[in-house]
Amino acid sequence: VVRMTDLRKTYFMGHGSGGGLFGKRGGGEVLTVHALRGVSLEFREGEYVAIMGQSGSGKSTMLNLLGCLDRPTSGEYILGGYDVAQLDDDELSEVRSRSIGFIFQSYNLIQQYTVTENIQLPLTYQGNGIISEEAQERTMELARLVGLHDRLDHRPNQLSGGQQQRVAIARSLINDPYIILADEATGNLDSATSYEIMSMLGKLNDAGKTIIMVTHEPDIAEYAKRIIRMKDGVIVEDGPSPRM
Amino acid sequence: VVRMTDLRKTYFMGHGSGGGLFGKRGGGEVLTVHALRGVSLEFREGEYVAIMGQSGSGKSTMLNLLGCLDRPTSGEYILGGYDVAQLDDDELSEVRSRSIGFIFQSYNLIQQYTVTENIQLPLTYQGNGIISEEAQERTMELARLVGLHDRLDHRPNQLSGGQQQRVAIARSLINDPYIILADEATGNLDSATSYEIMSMLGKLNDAGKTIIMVTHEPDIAEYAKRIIRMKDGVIVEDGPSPRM
Ligand SMILES: Nc1ncnc2c1ncn2[C@@H]1O[C@H](COP(=O)(O)OP(=O)(O)OP(=O)(O)O)[C@@H](O)[C@H]1O
Ligand SMILES: Nc1ncnc2c1ncn2[C@@H]1O[C@H](COP(=O)(O)OP(=O)(O)OP(=O)(O)O)[C@@H](O)[C@H]1O
Ligand SMILES: [Mg+2]
Ligand SMILES: [Mg+2]
Repeated sequence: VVRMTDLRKTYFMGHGSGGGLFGKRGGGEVLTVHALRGVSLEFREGEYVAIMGQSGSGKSTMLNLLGCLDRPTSGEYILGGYDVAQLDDDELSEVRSRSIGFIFQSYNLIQQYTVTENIQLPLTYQGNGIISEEAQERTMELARLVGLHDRLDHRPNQLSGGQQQRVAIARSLINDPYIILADEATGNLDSATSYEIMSMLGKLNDAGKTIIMVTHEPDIAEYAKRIIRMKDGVIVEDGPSPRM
Repeated sequence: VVRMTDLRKTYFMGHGSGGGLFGKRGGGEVLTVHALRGVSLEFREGEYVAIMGQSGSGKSTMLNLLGCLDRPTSGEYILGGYDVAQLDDDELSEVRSRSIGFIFQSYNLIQQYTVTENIQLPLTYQGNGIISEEAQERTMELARLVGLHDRLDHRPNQLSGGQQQRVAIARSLINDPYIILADEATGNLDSATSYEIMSMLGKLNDAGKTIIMVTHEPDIAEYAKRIIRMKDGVIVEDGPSPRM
């Protein structure tokens, strides 16, 4: 369902983005960052993959490319048969909202919206902005699943870190996506709550959803069936998880 | 050095903060949140304490009170001999910037500032805004310690999640504080990088600094000498760490 061929992502940082300090301090300044240096991967439908690797190794960059939130500098990315490079921004946005649920490393919640409104945000990108009865029920069900049924009217700054993370998790599932991309989805959760979230993801995978999650924790990675390790923008390991 | 007596924190959420939804959906709406329900604790100089507990149990709330970033609803908090309730906002801010280094759960970096400028931010709250030669060297040393010497001119949106977390860690140490309050300081770091950070904190504790850290990870908690567990706004456990 996903095929990446020699994917690269380079950030070009000109003097402008470095500010006045660039002039003063020569040498040691990095003006281009090769975040992804040629990644080739295939994921089949229904896979459950964990991506691990050092901080800064390119995991989020790769996940953003997978989720069509960013375009590669070079290389090919085929998603569900579409060559992503051939799609314009609107088509990309369409594919994304229909098939992919994304849990961001920094949540990306809207500060002015309540928990309910944040969970429903992906629905507003489709259709006419009216939230159906069924969508309302689905929202309540997801809020309950992540343990936030008693925080529905709170806004993000009225929630704990782990509660904000759980809003991001619920939001990623509202469109019933085929593919779930999770970037450190349990980083701010205690073990009991993490277990509940991993258990929920496990059921979604059993039901046929493809799950690709970035995690630093070996205990969380073991829920996956396949573990990929990254280092300095490339894949250095790719094999079955210990539980297989 | 720290004494909290029957500390409570209650958030009052009126109809205003709930928006129009409050009117429609009765029952089940929480209009007051008792985040801290009577906490009494003492920390001596040089202690190394880990605070654990479920998401939403009140850990960050307690840490914010400890760090004088918020005032309790009731109860007493004595810090270094001062009754915090008797200090006005300016005096509180003074005590805070001189004695406490805070690593926030959501980093609180300034998006427009570079890594260097973010690390130096606490210095600008004291003195005349001129960064001394010594402070510049200290900044470079801290950046190197957390592995960001090659990211000095990046801004937060040009950094990975774990790199942003490391900026927050470096910033907390720039004023050489007596007390370090860390809220999930390694949540976005891989094990190798976490180990380096914990090793650095261990040295600081050996040098006499008091460290109070919130963490969800038992492996990280074991670096501490004392472990406190919270549940629903109260302390349910308080004892020596397994390594003692
Ligand atoms: N401004 C606020 N208004 C209303 N409720 C709040 C506010 N801030 C926090 N809360 C509530 O207070 C409770 C405790 O929050 P706190 O941030 O201390 O939890 P925590 O233990 O740090 O959780 P986590 O492990 O998820 O970070 C939570 O249930 C949260 O919803
Ligand atoms: N907009 C940008 N401009 C310049 N460099 C960037 C930008 N975004 C990311 N980087 C760099 O690209 C590299 C990879 O970043 P990425 O966010 O993919 O890392 P990561 O593996 O997710 O790390 P972490 O585990 O800390 O979240 C990092 O070294 C980072 O500094
Ligand atoms: Mg990342
Ligand atoms: Mg917290």
